[in-house]
Amino acid sequence: MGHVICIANQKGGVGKTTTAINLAASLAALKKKTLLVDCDAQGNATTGMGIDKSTLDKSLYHAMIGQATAQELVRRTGLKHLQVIPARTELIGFEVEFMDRPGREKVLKNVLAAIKEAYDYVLIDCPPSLSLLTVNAMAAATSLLIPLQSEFYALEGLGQLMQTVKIVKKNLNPRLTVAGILLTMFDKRTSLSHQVAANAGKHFQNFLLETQIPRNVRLSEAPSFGKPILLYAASSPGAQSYVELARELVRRLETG
Amino acid sequence: MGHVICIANQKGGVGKTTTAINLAASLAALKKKTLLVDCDAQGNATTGMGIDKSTLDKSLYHAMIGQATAQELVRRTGLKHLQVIPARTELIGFEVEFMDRPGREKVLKNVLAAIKEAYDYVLIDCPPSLSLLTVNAMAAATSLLIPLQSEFYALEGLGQLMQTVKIVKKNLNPRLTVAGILLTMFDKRTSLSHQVAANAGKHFQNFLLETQIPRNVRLSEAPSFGKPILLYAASSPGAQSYVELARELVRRLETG
Ligand SMILES: Nc1ncnc2c1ncn2[C@@H]1O[C@H](COP(=O)(O)OP(=O)(O)OP(=O)(O)O)[C@@H](O)[C@H]1O
Ligand SMILES: Nc1ncnc2c1ncn2[C@@H]1O[C@H](COP(=O)(O)OP(=O)(O)OP(=O)(O)O)[C@@H](O)[C@H]1O
Ligand SMILES: [Mg+2]
Ligand SMILES: [Mg+2]
Repeated sequence: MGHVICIANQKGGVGKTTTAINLAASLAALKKKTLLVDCDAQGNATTGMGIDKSTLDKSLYHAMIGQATAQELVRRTGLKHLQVIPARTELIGFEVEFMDRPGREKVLKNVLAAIKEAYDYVLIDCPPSLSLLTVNAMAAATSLLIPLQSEFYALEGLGQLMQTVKIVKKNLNPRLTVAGILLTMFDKRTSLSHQVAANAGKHFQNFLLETQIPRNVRLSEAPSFGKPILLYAASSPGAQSYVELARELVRRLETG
Repeated sequence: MGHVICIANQKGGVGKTTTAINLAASLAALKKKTLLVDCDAQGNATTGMGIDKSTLDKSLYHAMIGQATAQELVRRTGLKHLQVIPARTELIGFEVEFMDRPGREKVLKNVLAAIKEAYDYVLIDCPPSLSLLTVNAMAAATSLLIPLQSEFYALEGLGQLMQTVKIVKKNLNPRLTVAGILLTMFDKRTSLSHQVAANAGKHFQNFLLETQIPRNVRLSEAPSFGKPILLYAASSPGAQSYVELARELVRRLETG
């Protein structure tokens, strides 16, 4: 119960949102009660799940500043066991308004404390930076999932990310563990993908997950229909790989 | 003389760094004296140009906090008319240290004022956020180039980015213009790319550049050799498209 997985990497465009949405949907398909929390002011996870931001009264920002409870924000989706807390551009305001406040790193943890026990899994999608919002997500999490795009620049930031995890673990959240590093947009046809996989294996052997997410155009088409890939192209390689990922994480996290 | 182009988009992984490096190299190949400024703490433009960060005494951070001049930081490259100011992780410190300082948005503008006249073009690579560093780059620039990945999520943030440009133009830099929106990773075979192009054309018609950058694996391989694509695979579609982009921008910016 109550596994909170933070999905983070400060490198942009590596597949954080795509992983957050599709892992959440796959866990729900495995009948795990799942909550997806969009913690990125871009609000891509919100849109990708088909939520129209202009119709919302409130979003995660309002819970972060104490003007709403998490429960009020929860929205249902097309999957029985999947619910979402949406985000909008105003979330950027939290970083500015709380920058000098004591306890600013634990606001999200406190927001989620009231509802997380109602779920088997809570997934948090992060922005492409190691800013206050990402630190909040790491402080609220029980484990960290790191999407790693199978490209050259993606490896460069990994050392810094692991450094930040150590600092969060020491000062804010001693129980934070790394659930794993997930290779995304893996293209078997290019030697670059294989090189990145080999490199990641060399430096971060114990963390590399078995599941690899292939580059699959269905994954980038699904959000334009506001659906996770399971509800858009269930038999595609993209959909299958995220179901496989969900099974692997359940195995790792539930049998420990 | 002294065209300063800021390359920005808060959406991650859309091709900012790839555009900064390869547009800079293409302008240099057209015999324009060009300076590439890495303004992202990830330092991908620095690594992509083959600079070993561990050998540097100083980086852009030191000029931003007044411990070095821009001139001291300039490094030569494999192209006669291309020089680079590198960045490293410590650049993140600037955002924290200057967050309350008056004039914090114009620090980069002042750093570059001393050297920009020595170049025909100065290109600034930005991080995936609308934070103080990106605002500094916009305040220092004469024009803004917006890479737009040919994917669904990429369109979502464009409105907010244009909003930020308006605010910067009004409060910090009245001469800032939008040089254009550049479609990147365009894949002719997918309907998604064509849909994004059509959508961008509908909402931002006047800004869309004629040049489109195709998805081309050579572009993602080149940085692992520390070279712009012109020095790695000059006859590839990726290299050709950036030379075409350089010509289009010279035409637009120099004949006004
Ligand atoms: N395996 C995949 N195959 C094909 N396209 C993918 C795949 N994973 C993600 N994409 C596409 O690549 C782009 C980047 O992915 P995504 O937005 O999920 O990354 P991100 O890390 O969340 O980005 P940001 O740093 O901006 O938050 C999106 O357009 C997405 O649809
Ligand atoms: N036209 C292209 N064809 C193929 N790959 C590309 C192309 N443009 C960029 N890439 C690759 O896509 C990835 C993202 O590009 P890049 O790092 O330049 O984006 P960015 O916007 O600078 O990312 P960030 O938001 O992290 O700064 C990189 O691995 C890059 O090599
Ligand atoms: Mg995202
Ligand atoms: Mg970049």
